[in-house]
Amino acid sequence: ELTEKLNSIFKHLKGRGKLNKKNIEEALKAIRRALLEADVNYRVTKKFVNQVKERAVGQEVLKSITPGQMVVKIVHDELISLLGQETKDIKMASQPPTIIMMVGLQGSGKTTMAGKLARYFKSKGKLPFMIAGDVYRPAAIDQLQILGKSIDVPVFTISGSKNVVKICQKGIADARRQGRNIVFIDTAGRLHIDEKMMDEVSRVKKAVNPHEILFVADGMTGQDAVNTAREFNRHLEFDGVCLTKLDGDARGGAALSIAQVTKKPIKYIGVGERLDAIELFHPDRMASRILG
Amino acid sequence: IRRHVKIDDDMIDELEEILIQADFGVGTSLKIIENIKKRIKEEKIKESNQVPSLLKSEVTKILMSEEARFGLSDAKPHVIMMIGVNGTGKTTTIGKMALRFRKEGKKVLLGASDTFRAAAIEQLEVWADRAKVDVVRHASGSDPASVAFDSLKAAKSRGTDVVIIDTAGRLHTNINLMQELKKIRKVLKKIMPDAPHETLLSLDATTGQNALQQARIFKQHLDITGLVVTKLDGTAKGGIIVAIKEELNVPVKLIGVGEKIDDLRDFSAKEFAGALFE
Ligand SMILES: Nc1nc2c(ncn2[C@@H]2O[C@H](COP(=O)(O)OP(=O)(O)OP(=O)(O)O)[C@@H](O)[C@H]2O)c(=O)[nH]1
Ligand SMILES: Nc1nc2c(ncn2[C@@H]2O[C@H](COP(=O)(O)OP(=O)(O)OP(=O)(O)O)[C@@H](O)[C@H]2O)c(=O)[nH]1
Ligand SMILES: [Mg+2]
Ligand SMILES: [Mg+2]
Repeated sequence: ELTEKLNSIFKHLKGRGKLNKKNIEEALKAIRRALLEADVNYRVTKKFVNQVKERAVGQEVLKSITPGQMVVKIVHDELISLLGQETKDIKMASQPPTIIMMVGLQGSGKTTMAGKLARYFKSKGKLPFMIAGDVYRPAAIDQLQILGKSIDVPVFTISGSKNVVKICQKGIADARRQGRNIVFIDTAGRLHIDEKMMDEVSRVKKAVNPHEILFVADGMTGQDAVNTAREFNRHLEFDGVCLTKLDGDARGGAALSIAQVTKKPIKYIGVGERLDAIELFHPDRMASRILG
Repeated sequence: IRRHVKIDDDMIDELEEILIQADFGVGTSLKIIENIKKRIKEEKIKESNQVPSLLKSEVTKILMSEEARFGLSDAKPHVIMMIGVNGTGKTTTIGKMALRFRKEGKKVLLGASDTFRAAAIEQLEVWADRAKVDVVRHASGSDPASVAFDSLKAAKSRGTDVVIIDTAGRLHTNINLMQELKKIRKVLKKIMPDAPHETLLSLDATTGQNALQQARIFKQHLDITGLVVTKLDGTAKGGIIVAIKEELNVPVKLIGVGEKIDDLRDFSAKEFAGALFE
């Protein structure tokens, strides 16, 4: 693991030495390798390692810790500052309902996350409502309806309609009529390079003006995370990110890639298939996970 | 690579960037680059425009496999079990395979052994309907192994050519769920000792290094005969399959290139290697 590797690199730098360019080169190589193996993007890693180098060179090695521990601390702090603040929950709109739109690639966990967030906000005293905006995937509407039923949250759908904009508009009007104050729009999984589908979700944004657009990404995503996040952000200017399936053993480097490339906050993480398996994002925990 | 005329450190760095960004992983990328450097020396290559073909041949070499043919055995029925992590495209791939086999004149039966996830059975039923094949299902929440058992029993009595068992997505880190898959296998073997004749692990092309760990653990528990790499119609390259082939010798048999029923292709090592530079 990284701390041990760095300790062995620095074992000849005794006592009150300083970190200099020479002894840090090997350490930077080890850090770079650790980040790439954790799925942090190649270019994001390059930039990050340079930032660490700038902070580390010339640093006094404190008596109480080893040079290796010192470098790990610099890396850890640098990661946390890039991963963003502790989550601020979704802010309620001044005029209800608060509208949240879930977007992302196929299979990333949007529908499940919509259910999780609806359940979470219901437990906080809100009146959630869900809109079945995926008119393509077989049984997607059934899936959302079953989740809704399991938490006693209404799900809006227009049977047979393929007009996603209309479904969302009618759904929000229905939510208002029923006095619901937070609405989750589930959308179909789509590729960032699919012009027609990216246009659809842009049109939904224009038509219903969501207060929050959440980009839902799979926590085990590799190098491609920068491409998808960048493109979704370019089309939609999303407000936050949800990272799913972090109950597995993926290191989750996609978190750093996405944070670095979009500068948007990671808000929630999925840690299981059940609707209660959702947590607020903690940058320090994510940093430790990425470093392995 | 085209920008450089001679082969130098910058060009080697550029190679490394291509491989790592294609999810090859650090270890595999370094190994391939060492092989390329060796060949450059041995074959006295001076022009950098020759390097892409070196890379393609090195990657193709690793990925070529005689067992990579996807087809049916003589078993009647031939049983295929589909496994993999959540959301990787198992159910959709089964729909695609079902149509392919039916078009080849085979009698196909699907087994809805994902009895856990919301609307999983309904989803498979839509695909069965689209492919015009039958599906065996129980109530949601019933025992996945009993659905698999009944599917194979029905297939035997109906003279079905191929049975495809859909299973719920699961993380390789969940021991209980890995045990559940083993139970499904055991139950199939009660009817046919050689079943399942094919166990396919689905991998999402966007998955990074964790795909290697997935393959390791699923293989350790279930003896996988092939991989299906899905969502290659996106921008992810799926390079991790090279490390998987090298370490575990599991070949990629099929790739998913879209969400429609005919978006299924046989894996071609040459095409995969060629796509690395796109
Ligand atoms: N283990 C685990 N599984 C998850 C998590 N979130 C979602 N899943 C599972 O991942 C699979 C895909 O989830 P969905 O919610 O259908 O994903 P989606 O983004 O709506 O998929 P599409 O609508 O097809 O794009 C399902 O099997 C979910 O149960 C998570 O945090 N952990
Ligand atoms: N673009 C693209 N999408 C795909 C491909 N294969 C599957 N999908 C999509 O990925 C999503 C998940 O597919 P499923 O078939 O439900 O995946 P699964 O592995 O059965 O999911 P679980 O049963 O929940 O684990 C759906 O939106 C599919 O349409 C592919 O090759 N390309
Ligand atoms: Mg969905
Ligand atoms: Mg499925």
